[in-house]
Amino acid sequence: MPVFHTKTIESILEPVAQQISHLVIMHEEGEVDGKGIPDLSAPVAAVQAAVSNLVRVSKTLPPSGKLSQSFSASLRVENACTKLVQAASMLKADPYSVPARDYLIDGSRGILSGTSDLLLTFDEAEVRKIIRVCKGILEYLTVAEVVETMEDLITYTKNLGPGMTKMAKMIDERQQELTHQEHRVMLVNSMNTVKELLPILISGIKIFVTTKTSGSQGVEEALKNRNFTFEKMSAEINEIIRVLQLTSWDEDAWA
Amino acid sequence: EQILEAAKSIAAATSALVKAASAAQRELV
Repeated sequence: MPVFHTKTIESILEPVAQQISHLVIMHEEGEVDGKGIPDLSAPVAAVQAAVSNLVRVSKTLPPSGKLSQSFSASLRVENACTKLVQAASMLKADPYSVPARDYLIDGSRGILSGTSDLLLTFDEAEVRKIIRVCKGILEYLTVAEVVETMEDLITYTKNLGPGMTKMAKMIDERQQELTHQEHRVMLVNSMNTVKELLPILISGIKIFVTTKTSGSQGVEEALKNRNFTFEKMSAEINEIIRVLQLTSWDEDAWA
Repeated sequence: EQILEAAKSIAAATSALVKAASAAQRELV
């Protein structure tokens, strides 16, 4: 089970997470063997500078909406950094200080967790962009119900095509970005179904239009077929929206 | 983008710090 939800987040945080795990192990050994940690003022100052930059960037973000969560995450990173500064100061005085080692680990973990929350907040914003496109398609699909002439059908097809292409591209990029294999497969399967159903829907509308226009029998049947395809497509797009919002944690909780 | 870059910088600096702490401990063994 991947720890980080996306490959971008994983590529940024996985190396730090591994380093911290290593430090924890050494800390445990250090407590037993009495190994010391010399002055860490310089690397802590580098972390401090990076955190100050993050806080500065966070303050430039809009105060409303979910992006404000990034501000609270950056505050947590700032607090964690304070622990690192304290750890460096304590270690300067005593390289064997156990509380300093605890501060070092707590601070590093706090930075990891705060940065992870921050990146997740931004990832959620990206997901919302994709969901907006999906909802636009869902909304436009309902227009199928008012297509009654061939001219309407041409316009409908012309309008639906680009939106569908955009959605397919976004979903494909997103699935490639996910670390959770099951979510990737779910997105790919649902998107493929939607793509397969699109020509069936167009064909269904065409049959309905021609049957109705010519006054032939089978209008009800054509209507049912069109609606069945429309409902199936809507269900798949809703499934895509659901999966887009899943994280590994949600999946575990659901299981 | 700016946040992503800022997060990358923090991750890199923290990684360097933790690495320094781990390496220093190793040297003192």
